[in-house]
Amino acid sequence: LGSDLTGLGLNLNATENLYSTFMSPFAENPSLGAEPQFQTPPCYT
Amino acid sequence: RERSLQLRENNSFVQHMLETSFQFVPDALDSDRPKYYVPKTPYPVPAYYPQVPLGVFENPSMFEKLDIDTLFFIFYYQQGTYQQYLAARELKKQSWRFHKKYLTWFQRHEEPKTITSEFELGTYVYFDYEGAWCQRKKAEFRFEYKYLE
Amino acid sequence: DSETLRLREQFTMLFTEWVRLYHFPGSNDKASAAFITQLQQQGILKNDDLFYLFFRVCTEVSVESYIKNRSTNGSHHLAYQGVDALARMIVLLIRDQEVPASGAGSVNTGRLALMTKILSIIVLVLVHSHEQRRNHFNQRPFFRLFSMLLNDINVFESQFQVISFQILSAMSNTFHTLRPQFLPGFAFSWLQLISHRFFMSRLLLAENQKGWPLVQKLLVDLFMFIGPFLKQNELTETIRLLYKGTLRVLLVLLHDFPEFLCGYHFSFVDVIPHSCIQLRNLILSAFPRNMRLPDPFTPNLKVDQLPEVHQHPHIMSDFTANLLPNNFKQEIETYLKNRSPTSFLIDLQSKLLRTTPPSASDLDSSRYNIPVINALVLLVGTHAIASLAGKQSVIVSQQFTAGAPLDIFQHLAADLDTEGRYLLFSAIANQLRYPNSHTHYFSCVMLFLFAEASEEIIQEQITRVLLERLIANRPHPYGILVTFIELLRNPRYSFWTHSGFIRCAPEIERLFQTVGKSVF
Repeated sequence: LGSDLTGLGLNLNATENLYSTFMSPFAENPSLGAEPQFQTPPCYT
Repeated sequence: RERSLQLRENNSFVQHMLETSFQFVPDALDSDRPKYYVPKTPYPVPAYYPQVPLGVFENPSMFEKLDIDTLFFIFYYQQGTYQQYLAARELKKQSWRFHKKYLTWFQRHEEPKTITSEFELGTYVYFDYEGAWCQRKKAEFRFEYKYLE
Repeated sequence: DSETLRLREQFTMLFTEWVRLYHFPGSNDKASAAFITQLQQQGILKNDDLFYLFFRVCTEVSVESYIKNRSTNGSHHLAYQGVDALARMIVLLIRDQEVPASGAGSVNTGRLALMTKILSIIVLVLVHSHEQRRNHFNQRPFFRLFSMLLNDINVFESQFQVISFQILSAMSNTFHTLRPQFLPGFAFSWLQLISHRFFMSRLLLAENQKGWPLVQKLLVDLFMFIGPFLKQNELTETIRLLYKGTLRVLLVLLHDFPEFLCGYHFSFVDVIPHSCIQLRNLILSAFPRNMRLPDPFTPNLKVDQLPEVHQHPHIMSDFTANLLPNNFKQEIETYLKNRSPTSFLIDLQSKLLRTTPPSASDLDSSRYNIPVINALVLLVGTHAIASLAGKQSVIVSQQFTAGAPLDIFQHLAADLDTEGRYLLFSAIANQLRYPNSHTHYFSCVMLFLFAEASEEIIQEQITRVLLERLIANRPHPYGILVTFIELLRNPRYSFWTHSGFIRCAPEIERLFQTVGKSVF
């Protein structure tokens, strides 16, 4: 019966396009890495 | 039969190599160089706060006009840049020599007393970039050529 | 020989110098350009042998440095220093390409020739490594090299303006050469590269859709490779990940480029095993973004009155190609035109069979030639639709009920065996998509065959073909939904009287009750 495609990590309801942040077809979060990953030091919270 | 054998052999090759591909599947780090932050909407700063060195600093002849302190400043505070390279070149032109061990610049204060194929011995002026950021004189100093940059 | 060895050493040193310069902090374009000019002045690029050897050395050195670095758990960034530098060198060389000394051709011609030559060398090194290292083959440095090439072409796009499409086209040909059927050890990298955000989307967004055939070819390569694996009941973890990757790529296409999937639906469905229902549904569910689909469950929905049912979908696939052997297409068109000779119908069934037995690496193990059946159905349908042009309602039109096209469908529905009939109805169901003239016509055909069926098995199989496409996880093609709802609702088909197959098992009966409830 196939699988629930909404669970593949893509925002299928997005109004903007998906391809510009599509980094890897194999990552559970396919757009990981499209933007730099920033960690804010705790002292800034 | 030969064809089916060939196909079966090919299939096992395909399966085998596909497993290899799976073993080395690229991840996010493999696809791009580490991201440097590129501001999407950089805050407009006045022109007198340039974000990159002015073009004039690309011109080697500019460095002939800079005084010695500025050359040292560029050398030590703009490391790894083209400007550092140009400052070093100008310092060399002005008879300064970089000592790889002490990581600073020396200039002959007078003709060396001794000169061999390995070293020269004499009085030198050197730049104290770690202490008082000034020039100092040092007598009886042995400059070994193996430390000449 | 010794000369080659000497050159290799020289080129290795030259490349190492470039890597150092490229990664020098704050290194700028001026310094890079100076090095590239020096490279050009040394004549390496002018002499073919030197050219090939130089880039082969560069590629090998950067790959080996990656392998060595990673084996000592060096950081990714360090490991890829050589590869990244090589990518940048290639792009700068292309950017700073001089006008050919001979003056022949333009700078851009020279650039493309340079790019094509370099890509062929990279392919050479990759294939060599794939064959030599076998299960130690590491695809990553090659993946990184292509990825950074795409990256840097994107960075310098403004300077490649005119030829950036040709450059991507050259890369597309390279990826076609590196397709998983030939290089299974590169399969995962390949899928990631063909779906790269600076590659697939660039081709699909190029003007006049001139990049679409290139992407279509690569997707067909993908389906041709993964299809035989999907046929198996149990998927290995490897295939499952590859399949998930394929689904994600299709979802991006469905979301961002539905018109592309619409245009080439036929080519894609042709290379997807017929047991992969969700994968096929994904493609058949695509509809143009400017289209609004009425809710298929709307009571009294009159699909035949939607304006779209008179619009022909844009079929970009060359779908008659499979009918050309043995003049089959010609025969079909003759029969459609003259409704004779009757021997055509008699021989038709045999022309749908395979000529060679299926093998494990085939997409399907049927004794029928499924692409021929698919092509026959679409060819007959397009002729019928052309003859029905302008008719207000298809289903009551004389031409529909007593035309040659329906002759063919009715004959096959009655004479084919179970497997053949299933494939025929499946081929018709492949045309039930978003509201358009094809969907409407084939929906009418399906319902007509059900209504006029001489045996209940025909009705059962039609029901099964429609139902199996609806009980799979979403998405569901719109045409399947409206056809099935019409079949259940319209008393003309007296669907609920066929207890022979709607009550053949308790779970089937329950299923129909559930479906009936949602429909009514």
